[in-house]
Amino acid sequence: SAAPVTMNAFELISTSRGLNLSSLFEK
Amino acid sequence: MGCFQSTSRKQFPGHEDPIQLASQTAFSVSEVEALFELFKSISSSVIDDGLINKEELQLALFKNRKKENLFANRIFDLFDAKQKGVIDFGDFVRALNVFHPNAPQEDKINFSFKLYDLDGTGYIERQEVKQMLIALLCESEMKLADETIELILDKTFMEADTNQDGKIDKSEWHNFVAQNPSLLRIMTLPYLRDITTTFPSFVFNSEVDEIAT
Repeated sequence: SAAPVTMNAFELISTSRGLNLSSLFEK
Repeated sequence: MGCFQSTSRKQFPGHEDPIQLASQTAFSVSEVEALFELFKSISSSVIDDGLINKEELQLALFKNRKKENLFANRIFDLFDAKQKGVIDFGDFVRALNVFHPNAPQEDKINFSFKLYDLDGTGYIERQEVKQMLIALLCESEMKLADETIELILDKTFMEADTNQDGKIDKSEWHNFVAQNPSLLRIMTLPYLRDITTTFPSFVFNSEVDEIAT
């Protein structure tokens, strides 16, 4: 797929759940 | 408030004075107390020792303690400011403070730079970004051809590495996030503005007089 090439790497990386600290607040 | 004397504090090594922590952060004393409720629940999820270890943070982020994750490890390392292999309550509050909606933008930019500077060299290098991309692809069970990964890296470094020396320094990162503000979205947790209603049970445990807030 050519779609991801339109994004920069950091936009992709920032979608990681490991970086999404809002999960800490989910009970 | 303060009707009930909490007996649990002794189990929390490094538990710092909420008034002191509030004075160092964007949190009020009540909010620090509410964060203590969150801290207690995370730090007792595997070993009830009043400290958060790596497995407990993984569990809180993924609801699955077996899932090793590069990014969760990185978050852990940055929260573990004293490099003790565990996160105490003071570390937890000070690190979460960076994610507060009212925290200075500069702090968010610096934290995100450290997050991506995996080897701590003071630069975000191409091989580090590649390592993170591959970790993301594994995490999301996505497959991309190596050629596509290289194209994404080319595009990223074309835009971010303005002096084209093959690595992104702090000032280049600063400019890059200024042009791409969505990259800092993960650095703000709206929950932190409303923490006392998310974790209201602090009210029953508070040792702090309301007057101190």
